[in-house]
Amino acid sequence: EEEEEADRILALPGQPKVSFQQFSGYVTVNEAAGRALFYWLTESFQNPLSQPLVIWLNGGPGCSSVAYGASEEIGPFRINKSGSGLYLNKFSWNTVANLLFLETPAGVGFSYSNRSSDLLDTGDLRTAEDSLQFLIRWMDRFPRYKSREVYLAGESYAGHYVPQLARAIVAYNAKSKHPINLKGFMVGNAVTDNYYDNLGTVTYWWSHAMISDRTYHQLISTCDFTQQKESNQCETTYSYAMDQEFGNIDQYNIYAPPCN
Amino acid sequence: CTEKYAEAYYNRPDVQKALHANTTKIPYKWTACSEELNRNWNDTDVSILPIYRELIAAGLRIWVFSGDVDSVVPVTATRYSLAQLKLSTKVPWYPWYVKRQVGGWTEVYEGLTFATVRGAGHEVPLFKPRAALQLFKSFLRGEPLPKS
Repeated sequence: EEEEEADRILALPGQPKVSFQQFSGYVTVNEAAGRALFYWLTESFQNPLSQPLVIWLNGGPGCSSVAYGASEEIGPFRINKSGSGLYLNKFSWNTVANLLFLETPAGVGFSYSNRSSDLLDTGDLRTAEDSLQFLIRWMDRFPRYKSREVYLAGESYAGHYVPQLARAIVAYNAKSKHPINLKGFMVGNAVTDNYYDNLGTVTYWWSHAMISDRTYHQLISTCDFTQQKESNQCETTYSYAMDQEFGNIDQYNIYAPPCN
Repeated sequence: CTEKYAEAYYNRPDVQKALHANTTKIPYKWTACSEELNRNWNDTDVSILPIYRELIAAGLRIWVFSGDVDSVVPVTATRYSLAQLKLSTKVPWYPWYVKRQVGGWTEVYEGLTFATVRGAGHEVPLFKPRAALQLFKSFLRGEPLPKS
């Protein structure tokens, strides 16, 4: 309980008054390397003791920080323009669930590793292992969540992190006396399959009139979407499409101007 | 540009203190993304579809959604990928509604629910917060999205 109390957030600077509880801090996931992941828990403000626990991951890779999910998507607070304070998000998901934001892997946001080389060789595998270790040890700190319904959610490259963590939990549960009550996961605009994602992406660009027929046919004929690394000719065509044909748009929201 | 607000807020010492963050004085600023990790990403699955097959077989509830004005991982990319799972349909394609507006379209397959979110970009809850909350509530209840 001491560890939990030490993580209790009394109030964040510039935060409006709220009725739900918040906790944040570090969980060590690898003693040898000195790797620790940072979390922020915003409990539900209705029935926090019975609502499910939802662990939210963002993508990148390298962008699963509290800048996205927590601060501009599903979290209870939005940050104002000057960064001087917070205001409430009317459609926060902590109306119906306890939200656990995880900065993963080490090197993202406040999560860190004392072994600096970790930032140069982390990938899907270590991220799933460390996130599982985090969850197991976090539940020791918050035992009231040990048998709670757990869901994973995320977007973008978390289309990798979320299913990979779900698979790691299922494998852990098969051997554990204290299985994690994982019920499911939900992912959005999720990186799923190299070949079909890439094929679908250039098809979307063409069907939404973002690129010319000529560029579309060049992409289809010069790119081998099964490869991680495309040929120079393919890369050149991609660059032409984005630089010359897309125009001044926000690729993440195609009918809006980019953030300067 | 909301990312910039986060960079301002989370680098404030008083905010880090309140969050019990940065207790080891990390030798770099807090940033929304780690360029170093991104550039040196070591291993990545070429496809996650085999994991989907495993987890569908394990009986997990799986929902996949897509904001339809994102061009980075667009709705056609997700549809081409999910089509490879060759799942049978439980509830055929229909428009779902939120506050008497079409929130998007959806289809319920055996083992997976797919839904688009009309007018939402890559970060769906940022662009369509009301629709995203409805999506989340239906997911948690394990119920198909509202037909009206």
